[in-house]
Amino acid sequence: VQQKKNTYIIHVAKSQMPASFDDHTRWYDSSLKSVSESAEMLYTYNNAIHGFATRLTAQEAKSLQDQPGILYVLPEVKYELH
Amino acid sequence: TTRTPTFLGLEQSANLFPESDSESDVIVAVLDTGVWPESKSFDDTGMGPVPASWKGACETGTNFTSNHCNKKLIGARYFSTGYEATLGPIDVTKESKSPRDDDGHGTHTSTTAAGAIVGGASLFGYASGSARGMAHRARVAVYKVCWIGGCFSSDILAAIDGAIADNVNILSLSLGGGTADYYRDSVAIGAFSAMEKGIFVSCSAGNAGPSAYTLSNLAPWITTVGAGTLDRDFPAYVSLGNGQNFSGVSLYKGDSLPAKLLPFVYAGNASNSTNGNLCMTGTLIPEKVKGKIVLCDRGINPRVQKGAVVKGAGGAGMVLANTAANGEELVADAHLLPASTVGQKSGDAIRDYVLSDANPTATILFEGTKVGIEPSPVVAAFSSRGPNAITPDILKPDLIAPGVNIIAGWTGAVGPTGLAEDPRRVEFNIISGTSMSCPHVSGLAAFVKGAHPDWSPAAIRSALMTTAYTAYKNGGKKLIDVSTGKASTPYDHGAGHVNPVAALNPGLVYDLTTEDYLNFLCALNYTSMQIQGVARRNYSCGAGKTYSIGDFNYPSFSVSLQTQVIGGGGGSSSGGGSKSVVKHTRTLTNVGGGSGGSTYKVSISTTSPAVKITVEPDTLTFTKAYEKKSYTVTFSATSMPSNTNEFGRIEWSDGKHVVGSPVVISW
Repeated sequence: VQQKKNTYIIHVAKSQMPASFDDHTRWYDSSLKSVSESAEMLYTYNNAIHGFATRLTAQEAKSLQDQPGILYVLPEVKYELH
Repeated sequence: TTRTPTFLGLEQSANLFPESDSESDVIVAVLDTGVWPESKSFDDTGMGPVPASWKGACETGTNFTSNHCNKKLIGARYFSTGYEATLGPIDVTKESKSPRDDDGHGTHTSTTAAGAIVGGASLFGYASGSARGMAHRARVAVYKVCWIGGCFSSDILAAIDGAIADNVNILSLSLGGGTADYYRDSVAIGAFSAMEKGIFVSCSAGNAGPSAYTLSNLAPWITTVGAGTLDRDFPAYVSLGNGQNFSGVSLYKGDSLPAKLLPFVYAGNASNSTNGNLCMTGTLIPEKVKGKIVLCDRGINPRVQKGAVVKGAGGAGMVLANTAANGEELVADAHLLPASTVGQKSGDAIRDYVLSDANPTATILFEGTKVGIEPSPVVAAFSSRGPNAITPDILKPDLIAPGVNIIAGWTGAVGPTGLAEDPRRVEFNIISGTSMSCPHVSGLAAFVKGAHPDWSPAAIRSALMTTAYTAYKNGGKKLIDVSTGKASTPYDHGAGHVNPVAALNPGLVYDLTTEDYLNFLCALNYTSMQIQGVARRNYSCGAGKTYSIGDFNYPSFSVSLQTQVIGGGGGSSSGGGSKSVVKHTRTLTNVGGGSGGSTYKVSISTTSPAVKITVEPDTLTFTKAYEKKSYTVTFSATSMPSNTNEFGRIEWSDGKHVVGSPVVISW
């Protein structure tokens, strides 16, 4: 169960990007790789939010939440047509 | 749609703005199940070049190429990465991995919002006429985010992200998912970014009515749309062996029933299942229903599926009876067999007959399309209702629009019932839901934006809300809620039913800027992290500054006296024993046009003498365009039991315009 991956949307405080990065996508990737070697970016968001979507285990999601500049790690939600 | 242009007075607007072509500069983005580009509603004959502002694309994929776009359907994209990450690769034998709509819902909503004019439209001859979207000259961009397995938030957010980059003007989302707080709701967060870019965002309120607290899409930067009926019906009478007749509705077209009464059976008595009355798959005993008309109760499984179940078991016809959840609301369906849907009262009487008569018989008589039905509109029973479960101080829904028995474009991939066993293919279909009312408002927002390109999303919403009507034009009685048969309240209809021609010239608007929304978040006591989650920026709420939701410049008033007495929320209050006093402020902007001045006077109404509403000043004089004037409303009331609601209305008028706001006071 602990290894089961779910999709999360990660909200990032872009203003907190370390000076060592010149591109926010590299920073996002670095943050992600720090908690999961295998996780891949599903989407990188630039306009609707600052952040990205990825697949993580619950433990990885918890670890990512503690990384600098990470605002929220929100689980995927399924919406329905009305 | 073939009736709403007349019902909403849009034909009249053609005379008001005969030369206006600025609507063709407006791009309406629809996030849904994709698009059937062969629909005549996307014919681009006569349309000028695509707006230079457009940065979007027409993506290729299963059965879809860039050639499927044109000057009407200017964009088509699909977002499935999140969906596939969760559910595995899309099976292209079951759904198109492309913008193509295999469902019909997305084609229906996009053509409702901004479909071109198509003559001779109908569903099997029902609702015949010239079909058109609300903004028939606007451009359409579709973003497919919903698949067989649902609509995933990572895909929805990616579509909003793309739509913003593509430079759309209107976002239409006929979907929802629970009631998470704004900083945890992807649609709310994405909509905030869109709003900042001047994009008007309208969303469906949900179909969980008539229970209270059932609304979706509650953020105040979203326009939340409930559903009402048109003045059109599709009568199909149920005639019983005892001589009684009951009116129902149907969109059935096909072989008629024999010209005689047929044996009639209650599904609950033709099944071994405890819920056999619902006509769910596999529950009917064929020997007991063959050649008979079957009475099924509404609920649990789709209405059209019940018809398919009866047909599959050998039934000759079906009477579908509403239960208390639906009351007298009659939603018509293109059933696969002769069928009629009847209201709860009729259903109860028919059930009494079929259960008590030794040899019950019945037949169904189909009458086609009738218009001019009164009263109309009535609030649909299914339309989700307030109060607002997240921020009770903001009244939702914002308004209602047509959402019952709406005809619009349809996919060629499935029949009008959407059932796999339905072999029919139609160009137009008639369906119901707040999914259908939302794109009406999206298109009407495009219509208003075409006339006023510089108006903010909040100004457009204000125009739509303050000109909405809450009483019938003939006779002046209050709008009816079909679930109760009584007058509806602002919790049901918000500011009222949309009145687009009046919205073109509202006189005054309640405008809102991004900073106003940020201050609203401060008033909610959001942390800086929560604000950053919604608004993508560091925003410091002033330590010594008082933020008040009561002073948030929304076009409606929702006053929670209990909250105010305790000390939370906004405005000022004084407990004073048994009497509460709350003050709210608003600012109106003059958009009346012309160089002359205008003086507006206020009028106030309430449903209870226990509530006193005063406005200071009671007269506002504007001398130039875009001039702003503020006023303060004082609500005072004696103590009432908890959960009591009273309603009212504040109207400003200069004799030419009426700028109305609903009022809700709750304890």
